[in-house]
Amino acid sequence: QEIVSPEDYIKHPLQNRWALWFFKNDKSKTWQANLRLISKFDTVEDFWALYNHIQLSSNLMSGCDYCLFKDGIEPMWEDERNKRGGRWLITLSKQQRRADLDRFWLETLLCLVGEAFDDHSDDVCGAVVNVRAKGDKISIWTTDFENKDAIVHIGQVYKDRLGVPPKVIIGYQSHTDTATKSGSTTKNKFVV
Amino acid sequence: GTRIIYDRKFLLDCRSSP
Repeated sequence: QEIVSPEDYIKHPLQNRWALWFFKNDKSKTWQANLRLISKFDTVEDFWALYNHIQLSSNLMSGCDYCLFKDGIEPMWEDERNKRGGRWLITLSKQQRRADLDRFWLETLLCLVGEAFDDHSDDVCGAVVNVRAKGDKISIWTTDFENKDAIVHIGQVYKDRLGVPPKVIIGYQSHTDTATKSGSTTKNKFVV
Repeated sequence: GTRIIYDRKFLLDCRSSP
């Protein structure tokens, strides 16, 4: 008789249930109508089942986004958990789509579902990848731009996990500043 | 309470298991 360990049949639960969203830029529709929920998951195995099934970011058409957010948080500034928040923003050069985009996005997903920021993970709302012709962007959204300790910890761990060289600075910007900016750049509230 | 934390190696190892 073969003894089967629970490891072999019980899925590994995640701390949070997550929702993956897809945004496709169709100018004939409203912004909200272009945003679709793909699926939710709350185990490691179901995360991989979903990830293995969908297109890599680098294969998406320009103007598309993936958003991974905690269940109950919508991937928009207006959500109660986002409206006082902000994001750590990684901007990629055009050349980095081939070299880094998919690797950085997967690393971002692993940071979220694995709760890589310890107790500061509670400040995380989600993450977004924007595929754009002028340069792709990846960001981790947190809930309150005044929570400096949490934000700085998240930024340091995230930068390390992505393998961003120490001399390269990444910035955290509040959604309010991003929404009301006048030029093409938003001022950083924090940098690491 | 306790937080369920998985490091990247564990998560990546789970990808290839059936």
